[in-house]
Amino acid sequence: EDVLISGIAKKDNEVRVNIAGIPDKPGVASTIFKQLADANINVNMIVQSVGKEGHSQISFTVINTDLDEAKKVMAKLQTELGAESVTYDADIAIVSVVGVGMKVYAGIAAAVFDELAKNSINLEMISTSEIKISVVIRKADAEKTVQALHKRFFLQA
Amino acid sequence: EDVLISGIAKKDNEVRVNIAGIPDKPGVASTIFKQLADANINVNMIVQSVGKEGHSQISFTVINTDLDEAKKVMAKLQTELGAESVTYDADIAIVSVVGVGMKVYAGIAAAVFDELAKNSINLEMISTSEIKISVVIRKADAEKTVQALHKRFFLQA
Ligand SMILES: C[C@@H](O)[C@H](N)C(=O)O
Ligand SMILES: C[C@@H](O)[C@H](N)C(=O)O
Repeated sequence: EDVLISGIAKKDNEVRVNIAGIPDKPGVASTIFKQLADANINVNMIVQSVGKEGHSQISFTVINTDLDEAKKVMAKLQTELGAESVTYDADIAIVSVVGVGMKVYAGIAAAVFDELAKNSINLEMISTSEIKISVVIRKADAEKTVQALHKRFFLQA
Repeated sequence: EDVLISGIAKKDNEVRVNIAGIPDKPGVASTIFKQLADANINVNMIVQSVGKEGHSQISFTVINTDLDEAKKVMAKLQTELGAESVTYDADIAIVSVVGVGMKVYAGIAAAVFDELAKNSINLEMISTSEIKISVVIRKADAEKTVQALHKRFFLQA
C-alpha cells in the first residue's frame, strides 16, 4: 500500500498549556487565541476533545521562551472565562511521524502507538491528520521514542 | 508575513467516536487502534487532550459507511478497557483550513475561531498543526462556516 513515512521529528523546547473547565460555547476558543496572538505568542498543537456537561478543556503548546508571557495572558483568561484551572508542563516532548499517502492510516497510527506501548511510553496527548501523527510524551522518553520509531519504520536514525 | 491559506475543506460524511474514562497508561491507545486497523477501519482526526486523575478520553472519526463495523469493535473495547462510555455523533462536519508558512500561526487559528464565534458556531473539537487547522462543528453549520472562512481569507468560494 502506498504509504511513505517521510520523517520523524522531535520538539523538546515547548511547554504544554491546558485550560480546563471552560464553557463549551461559541467565542471561548477565539477569546483565548486572540489574546495569545495579540501578545505575539505563537502556539502549536491546539487540541480540544469532546466536551462534557457544557464544559471543555483546550491544550496547546508554546515555545519555552514565550512561557512567561503566556502565563500572564492565561492568568487573565482564567479569570475572564471562569476557568477551573490553567496548568503548565515543561517536561514534555512532541514527537511527530510525517507521512504521505497514509490510506493505511489506521495501521500507521496503530503502529506508532504500539511501538510506544512496547517501550512502556505513555501517550499524554494525541493529534493526527492524514499526513501527520503527533504525540506528547515525557521529555525523558523522547530519544528512546525517536530511535524506536526510526527502527520500526526502517528509517535511518 | 508569509502566510498562504491554500484551501478550506469540508467533510460531512464522517462520524465522531469518543471513548471516555479509559486508563491513561501505556498500551491503551495501541489496543484501540490496532483493533480498528485489524477490522480495516480507517480513522481520521485522532484527538486526545490531557488526562485527569489517571483517566483520559480519545476522540476520532470514521467514514459513516464504516460505522456499523466500528461499533462492534468499540463495544468489545469498552468491555476490555473498562471504559466509562463510548459515544457516536454522526451530525458533525469537519472543516479544515490548510495553509503554508503559518508562522503567524497563532493569528490564523485566532482568526478561524473568531470567524466561527461571530457566526455563533460552537467549536466541538479542535486539532491543529503548523499547516492545518481542523475543527468539528454541527453538520448544519458546515456550509455557513466554509462560506464565512472563504470570505474572511479572501478566497474564491
Ligand atoms: C471550548 C471552546 O472551543 C468553545 N466550544 C468555543 O467554540 O469557543
Ligand atoms: C489514553 C492512552 O492514550 C494512554 N495514555 C496510552 O498511552 O495508551
